[in-house]
Amino acid sequence: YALSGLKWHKTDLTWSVHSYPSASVSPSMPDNVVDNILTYAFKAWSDAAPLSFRRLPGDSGRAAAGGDIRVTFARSLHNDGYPFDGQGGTLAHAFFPGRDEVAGDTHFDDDEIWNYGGHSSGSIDLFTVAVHEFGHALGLSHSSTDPSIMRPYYQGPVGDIQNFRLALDDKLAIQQLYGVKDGGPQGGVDPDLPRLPSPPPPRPTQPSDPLFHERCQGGFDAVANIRGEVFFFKGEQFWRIKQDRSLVSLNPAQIKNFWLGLPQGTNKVDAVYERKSDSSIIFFIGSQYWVFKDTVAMSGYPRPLSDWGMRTKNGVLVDRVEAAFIWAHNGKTYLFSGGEFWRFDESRVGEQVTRQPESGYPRDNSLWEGVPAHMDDIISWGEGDAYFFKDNLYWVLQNGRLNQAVVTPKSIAVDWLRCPAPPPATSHPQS
Amino acid sequence: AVPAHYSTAVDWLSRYGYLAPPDPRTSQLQTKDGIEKAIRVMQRFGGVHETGVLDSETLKLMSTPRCSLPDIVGNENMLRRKRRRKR
Repeated sequence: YALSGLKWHKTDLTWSVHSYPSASVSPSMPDNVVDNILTYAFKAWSDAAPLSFRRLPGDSGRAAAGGDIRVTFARSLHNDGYPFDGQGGTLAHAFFPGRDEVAGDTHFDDDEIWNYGGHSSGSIDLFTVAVHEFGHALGLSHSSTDPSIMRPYYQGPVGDIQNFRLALDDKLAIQQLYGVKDGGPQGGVDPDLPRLPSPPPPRPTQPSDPLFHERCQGGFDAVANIRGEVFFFKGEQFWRIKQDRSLVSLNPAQIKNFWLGLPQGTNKVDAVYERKSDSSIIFFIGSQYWVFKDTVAMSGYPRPLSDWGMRTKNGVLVDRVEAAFIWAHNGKTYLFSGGEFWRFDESRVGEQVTRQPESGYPRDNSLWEGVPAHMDDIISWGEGDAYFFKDNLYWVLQNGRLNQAVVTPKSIAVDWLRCPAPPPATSHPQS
Repeated sequence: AVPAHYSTAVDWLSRYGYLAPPDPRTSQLQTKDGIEKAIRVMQRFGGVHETGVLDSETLKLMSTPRCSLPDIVGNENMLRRKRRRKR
């Protein structure tokens, strides 16, 4: 084991909870269950050393109660210099004991799907992480010993919460700091502690929550890379993914409340892209298009799609755009419709509203080998790669390439929208 | 060209205390030897094969969810803490 060199110079410690897991992310963790799990996590340490932990009731439910160890569920930047990073990655941290205001404070990443007592894939066992973090809050550093709850990596649920006992390494560490406990309950179930309800059933891969359903079902009307963030439009709503690929919220935003100037009742956006020459954002809906400056449509819009001068090979004016993007490889704008695409040079377009496709277009979508001919939308992303989205899958064509040896589709839901991976297909022995 | 996972791994090793963070005044660069040593310590601490290279087992461990606190609180960190206390 390893000690931080810091400890509390008292053995009666107090704790409080300042925020709880978001119900939308961790639906199986009501506040009282969290309180009980944290109580048992403290008990793991007080069973091994002469420590006592008393919970301070928060005034008016969750108001700012003090105490030595203050527990918070926070996401991303939370003003302590140790930002969280969305689901996975870092799960939690705690400050060592001391006289600083933050000493003992314990923060859990609210973007994790917290759970208890089970083995639901993709979720994190709160009890396991809480015992580890409270070890830090009491003065222990990371241990390389196996088994030890103070190993830095998440090891999965530790088992029966109510009968959990520390490993020898952890017991010796805490006893080095606070001495050996004589008498009193040594593990086992304390009759005074509240009972935990049965663990929730494993998280279903297709929950009945309609928002989950929508987000994880794919079939987006449009996808756009706008100023480094990716927007997934579907119906009257959109989801927004930041540059670090974290989701701004699991809940969708209303298009009408963010993009001001689209017609009332807009329930389907065909394609969206950001024009690089002036950073305006172009929306295509049916046979019209809008140009936005930031989040507000510019005056004079909508305009007819015929401004773009797109005609099919048969000479028919195009009345709908299915996908639009700027290919980072050459900076040109590409619009797709009906299995054909047109290329535009918008480097000097500015406010001009009439334009013509480059000569030689339209061309067949089949030139983009290995991707669906009728895609939902396309973006340039990362190192200039082209991402093609269709239903709940996406394909990546590496920078500048039209024909790549292998283009493997991946899951939009899992990779972009924080949905659980579907269970692997089980193969049944053939009789 | 340095592979993307290499710079990510160096960042990871610095964050969790295996590599001294670069000094902004001297723009200290990490040596190949120093990085290999750091990888070895990380592998030993994490209980995987000690190879000194970013093999798949090591990269997998680096991508395992974990606590934000560093594994090694070395001299650099201790010194910084002392300096802060003195100030």
